[in-house]
Amino acid sequence: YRSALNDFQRSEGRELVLKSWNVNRLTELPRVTLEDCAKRCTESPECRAFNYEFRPSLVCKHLPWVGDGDNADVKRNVNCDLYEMKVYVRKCIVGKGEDYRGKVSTTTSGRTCQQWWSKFPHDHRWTPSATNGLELNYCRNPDGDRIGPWCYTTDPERRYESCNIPQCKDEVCITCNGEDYRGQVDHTISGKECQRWDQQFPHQHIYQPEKYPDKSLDDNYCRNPDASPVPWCYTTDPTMERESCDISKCPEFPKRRLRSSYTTNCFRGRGEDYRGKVNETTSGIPCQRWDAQKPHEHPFFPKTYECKGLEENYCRNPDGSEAPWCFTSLPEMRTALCLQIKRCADDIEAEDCYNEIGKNYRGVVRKTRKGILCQKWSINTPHKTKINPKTHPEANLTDNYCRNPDGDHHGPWCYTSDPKTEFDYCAIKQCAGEKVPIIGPTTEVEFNECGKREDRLRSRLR
Amino acid sequence: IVGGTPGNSPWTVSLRDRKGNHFCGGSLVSSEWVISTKQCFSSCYVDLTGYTAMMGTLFRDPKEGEPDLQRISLTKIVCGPSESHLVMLQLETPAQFNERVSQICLPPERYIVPDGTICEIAGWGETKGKGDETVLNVAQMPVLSNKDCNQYFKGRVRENEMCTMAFQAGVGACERDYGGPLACQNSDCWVLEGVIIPMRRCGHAGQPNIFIRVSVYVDWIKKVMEM
Repeated sequence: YRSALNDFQRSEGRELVLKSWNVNRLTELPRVTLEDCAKRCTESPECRAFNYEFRPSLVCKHLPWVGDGDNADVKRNVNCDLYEMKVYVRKCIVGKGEDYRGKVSTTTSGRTCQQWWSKFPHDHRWTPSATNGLELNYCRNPDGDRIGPWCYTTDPERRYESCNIPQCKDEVCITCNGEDYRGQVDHTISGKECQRWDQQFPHQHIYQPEKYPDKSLDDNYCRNPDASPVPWCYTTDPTMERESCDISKCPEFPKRRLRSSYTTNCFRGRGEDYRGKVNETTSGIPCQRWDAQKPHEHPFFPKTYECKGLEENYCRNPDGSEAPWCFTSLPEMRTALCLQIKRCADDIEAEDCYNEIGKNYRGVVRKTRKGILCQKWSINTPHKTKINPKTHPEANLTDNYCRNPDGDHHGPWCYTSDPKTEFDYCAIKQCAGEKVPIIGPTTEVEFNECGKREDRLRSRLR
Repeated sequence: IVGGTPGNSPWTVSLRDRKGNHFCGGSLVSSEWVISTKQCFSSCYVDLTGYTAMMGTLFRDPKEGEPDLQRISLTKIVCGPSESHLVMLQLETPAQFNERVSQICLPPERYIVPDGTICEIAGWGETKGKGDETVLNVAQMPVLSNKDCNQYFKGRVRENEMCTMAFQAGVGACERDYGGPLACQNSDCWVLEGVIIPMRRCGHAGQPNIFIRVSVYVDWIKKVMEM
């Protein structure tokens, strides 16, 4: 039941383009299935990756490199998926790392590795071949040494040393119950290989990656799309449907994270971040305590789900339901939603008000309408400030307070501390009664390059 | 578009989801930026991986290899001022302008389009059985003043919105047209005066259409492009 695709990491909508000097090293196989394309690649000593093109026609292109930028570049192509052999792209090892084919070439102590073909400064018995992976001076484990991938060093005083490549299970640790885990462990705790999320054999399941884009159901890696206690996967063993994965927990994770997204008086989205104290259902039935197993037995132990805020008997949403809920104190009613908790307005509550367009606002609000902290006007991280105290000395651009130095009609704003959002408007509303009337332009405007249309096309269409 | 006819609108783009399906319209305001409406997206922080803008075709589902067809990935979404319901979407690579793809002009800041100006809407959305949904449809409609529009909508039309006149036959934007343009001609240039937003009913006989008035947000649009 094992799929040949299990050896590959898929990049959707990507294509590997070989650099000009090795374009002739590409092998094209027209009209083969995806599975067959993968199988033939694993059987070929030359193949390390393949492009699977599905438009305009099915073509499987075997490639001798992965997309690390040295010999090939990865480009966007909506008509193609790229599959790269995991052993060549991952930065961690499974077991003793005999199959590691990465490009680390320095040892734990920082020494440079000796080339495998060289017998100097250390003579040895290994000979590079097409299949043993002893390429250049990369760390390898040809003899299954317990120290993991290693190499002879270029230091005459030190014959060989481990390269300390991390185990995949330790490379990315999990916080809470690992719903955010995006690491590369692909085996379960008992050593069974995981089934790919995009396949329905040997086990049929509902977790199709395209239906759960926020869950990163990549390849056959362990994930936690259903708020289980730890990441898990379906296995390639037909007799075992699913099993947990053995992934390290992050050390000293603070049990109570103070997140800006937590709400107490209302809930956003599905209410997973609601941390308020409502403790009865919509119809007024008191909730059961989360640390109790009576009247209802349940798996949501506060210690297992340490990030879900399962305190007292408060309404919470630890499993991604539609809204905060709880187990009820009535034996005949197991769970009920707490829909009396209101949904938050899209924007956070305004904390101050400004007159006209807020050009003279000198208040101390330093938060955007989405609750993100403002960036200081005088520094250039995360955003380079085009408007700063030097360019606008009169605008009182102190600290990270919301201001309106450029006379923005939509009110005070700031650069934000979120690297993805350059600027945003602040959590300040216009003072009551204020209104800036819309007045037309005073001068005629001339348009140049834009808005031109060849109306001939219309008659041509007819 | 309900009550429209097949036509040409080179600044109108089709927004496509991860499966390549058209879900909303948009307008090219520069080679790298598309303006649309927030109602087309689940949030201001949505992951746009796999989302594209398609332009240069009159067909909703063009065949591969159609000349002039451009599909460009969306890389960034920026939400407009709260009451604007607008979003700016950044393209991964600049659109190539030609006779089928061009940018539309932005109006002067806070400009009010005169009553009776003939404008047009365009989109690949629903036609309610009144047209061919496989091609881009266009409908012309004259501007209606907010004062007159408010008589119909009982004072609910705000200054940042604008209206076009009602048609007894029922003409207007519908599902999957949202985010597209209300373009008005100014001598030989077309200007983006409005953005199509969802209404409770579409193409309803005798009902004016409401749009977001772009001139109120021109300063924000320019600021997003500059920053």
